[in-house]
Amino acid sequence: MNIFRLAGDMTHLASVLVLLLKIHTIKSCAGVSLRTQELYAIVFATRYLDIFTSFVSVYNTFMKLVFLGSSFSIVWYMRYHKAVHRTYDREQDTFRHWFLVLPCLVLALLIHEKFTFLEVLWTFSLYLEAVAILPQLVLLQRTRNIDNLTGQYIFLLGGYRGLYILNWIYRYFTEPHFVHWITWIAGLVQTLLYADFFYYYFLRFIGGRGVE
Amino acid sequence: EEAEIGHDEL
Repeated sequence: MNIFRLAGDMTHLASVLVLLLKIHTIKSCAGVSLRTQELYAIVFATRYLDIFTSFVSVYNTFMKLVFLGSSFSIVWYMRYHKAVHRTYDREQDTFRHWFLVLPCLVLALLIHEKFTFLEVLWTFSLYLEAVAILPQLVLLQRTRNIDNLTGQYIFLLGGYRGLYILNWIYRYFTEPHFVHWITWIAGLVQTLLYADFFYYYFLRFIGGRGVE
Repeated sequence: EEAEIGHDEL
């Protein structure tokens, strides 16, 4: 564990907590894409299948449970909780996210580090996470203004993988044979997809107004 | 058996 990865995990945790805070306290999911949340639930479900078979550390297992629990409860809230569901912008959240799942699965079957069930699904989760934010970014374009909590959520979610890139650079130089091209490229693509958002986020943030 | 590729990251 290094400072970059810890910062990345904490940033990721913060993004999830900000979203849960928004949804649970003000019972609103305005501006939040249910489709992105569904994709993230699939990402964690396919990435953490090894939670019971391979133990890395208490921290690792604990965080996996937090991410699994939060992503599925956010989907549940947005789908079935009456008050929250009412604030869901169904008409605008129309990105065909299921069209992202199949190509990622095919790609994982073609390009992976090891052809085993767990490894292919783990690779699939990497590819899917790289594009999972697309429905949210499209929704962002359509809904003129978003509230600060949603803006913070997206900023933190985009930032965590950027910190992971620093972690991979650090591990590459400090650990022999630490080479994971698939993870690195997927992580880079994921972070680059936020570039546009980051640009406007900093513009608005510096301006001190909400994210538009 | 070859050790699982350790996915020690989240």
